[in-house]
Amino acid sequence: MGKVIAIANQKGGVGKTTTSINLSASFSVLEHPTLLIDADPQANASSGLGVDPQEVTSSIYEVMIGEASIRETIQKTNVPNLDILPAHIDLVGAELELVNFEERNHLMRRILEEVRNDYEYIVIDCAPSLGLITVNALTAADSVLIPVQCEYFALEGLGKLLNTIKIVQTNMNADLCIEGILLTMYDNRLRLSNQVLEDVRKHFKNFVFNTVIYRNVRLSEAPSFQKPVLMYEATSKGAVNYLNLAREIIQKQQKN
Amino acid sequence: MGKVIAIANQKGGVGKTTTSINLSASFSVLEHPTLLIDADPQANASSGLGVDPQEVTSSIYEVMIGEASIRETIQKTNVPNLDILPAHIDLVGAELELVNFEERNHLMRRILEEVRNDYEYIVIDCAPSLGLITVNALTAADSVLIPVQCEYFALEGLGKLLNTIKIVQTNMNADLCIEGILLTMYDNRLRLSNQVLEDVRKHFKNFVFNTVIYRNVRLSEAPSFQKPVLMYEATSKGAVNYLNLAREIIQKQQKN
Ligand SMILES: Nc1ncnc2c1ncn2[C@@H]1O[C@H](COP(=O)(O)OP(=O)(O)OP(=O)(O)O)[C@@H](O)[C@H]1O
Ligand SMILES: Nc1ncnc2c1ncn2[C@@H]1O[C@H](COP(=O)(O)OP(=O)(O)OP(=O)(O)O)[C@@H](O)[C@H]1O
Ligand SMILES: [Mg+2]
Ligand SMILES: [Mg+2]
Repeated sequence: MGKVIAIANQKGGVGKTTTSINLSASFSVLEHPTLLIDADPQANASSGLGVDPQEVTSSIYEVMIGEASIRETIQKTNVPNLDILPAHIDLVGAELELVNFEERNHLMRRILEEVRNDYEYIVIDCAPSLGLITVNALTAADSVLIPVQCEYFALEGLGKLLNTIKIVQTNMNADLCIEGILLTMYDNRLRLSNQVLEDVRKHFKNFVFNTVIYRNVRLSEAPSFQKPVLMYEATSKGAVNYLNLAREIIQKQQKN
Repeated sequence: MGKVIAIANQKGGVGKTTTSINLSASFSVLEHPTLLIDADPQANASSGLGVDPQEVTSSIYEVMIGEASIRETIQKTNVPNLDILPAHIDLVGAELELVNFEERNHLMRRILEEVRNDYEYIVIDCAPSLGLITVNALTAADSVLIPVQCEYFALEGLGKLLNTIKIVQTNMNADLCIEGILLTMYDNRLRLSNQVLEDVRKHFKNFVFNTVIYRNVRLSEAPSFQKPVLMYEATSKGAVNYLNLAREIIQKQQKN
């Protein structure tokens, strides 16, 4: 049974897509078959792994409303052991249409039933919002990984996100747990960065991953070559950080 | 008649709020009375200017649905000539409720009629989405300023945003024009940053502001002191950049 991890935070630009792409690629390089689901209409995860938007005939949206089969929509990527269920930029208006569906919060959970046993990890990249598609991802997930940029504004929204997770746990998915809080774009030369790291560790204690993702330009260059950073520059700090994150998650899972 | 400028881009973390706060503060320091509207439920612009979320009894949302008056909701800030219409973190669910209103795209435009003559500039900070509240802001605006981070993913969403602007121009607001594309978090030491700057200038020519906002840690520190960067460190590169941006916009307006 594949473990489903949603990567979510309504604050924009905190590293959700960068984490989704590079964590998935790290799982697959460690020989754990992985599916990356792009649940963000911006379709950054899709393009960052080389999916050609012109060739996407159906996306996660068509699968959720029953107009396409999940197996036909999943594509292979240029990374061994890594498949993707792409998004499409036209998904942007979809959220309003889903509102009218019966069981509208469970649509994603239902479509994943069919493929959960084909993968060991299923990673869902969410949009910067707490709308219906993100609620669907939290309802489908076993756990949620929360990227937090080492910046002041990033701390502000955490309370609201944790509230939303509680609501989902109470009403839709009692088994949802917090995989962890991941500090991203950390720059040890900046006072602000160190302050945020300290505050988050003090406040959220064991929920915070030991692995910290450093600010590293290779992480932001890699998507322009349609590759995860492991395939772009395997010895970069960014590649090492995400590989360590994957190991930390795998080890924690094996312990339990 | 105040000029209404919406700060919009559905890509997250590109500097919408940082631009909203610091451009507004620059207008007000140059003695142009300014109103900042926080149309993002994250309420970052509100907190970045010292609004205490506990004290916000009504926000832009209550005003839009007619439950509060705009004049009672507007607050003074600690910056002379700068007022704010705050957001509230509970606005997050509001978007779905607005769907049922008659004229749901014009609610914000209508509420601004009452105060437009009290200010020379009205700046609207939008959420990272192209949902109903952002469409409201574009319908209420005279122009839209588009912050673009000097990163690869930031280029991807521009096409979709320009499409949405065209739709608003055709259906809701024929006078909406593009104030300009603003390059943000530029780091002249990085190849990627220079590549994005070149690509955007080549592609969007005169739409791109001459002023570029450099990556500058003072910009990300200032909100933790509830001040615009001009009041935090007036000689910093970030403060100078945003003052130049305000002058560039004012000069362009005076020429026309
Ligand atoms: N550790 C890092 N070091 C340097 N750059 C990074 C790092 N993580 C992410 N970035 C860059 O920062 C930008 C924002 O990251 P990303 O797009 O992954 O965030 P996001 O949370 O998915 O954004 P959105 O809210 O729009 O979905 C991207 O351009 C990305 O390349
Ligand atoms: N020029 C800059 N130099 C350094 N840091 C910056 C700069 N501009 C913005 N930042 C920081 O980058 C982060 C993202 O900026 P900001 O929150 O303004 O973006 P946004 O587009 O409003 O995000 P969202 O999509 O969540 O609304 C913030 O922590 C901010 O302090
Ligand atoms: Mg993303
Ligand atoms: Mg913002």
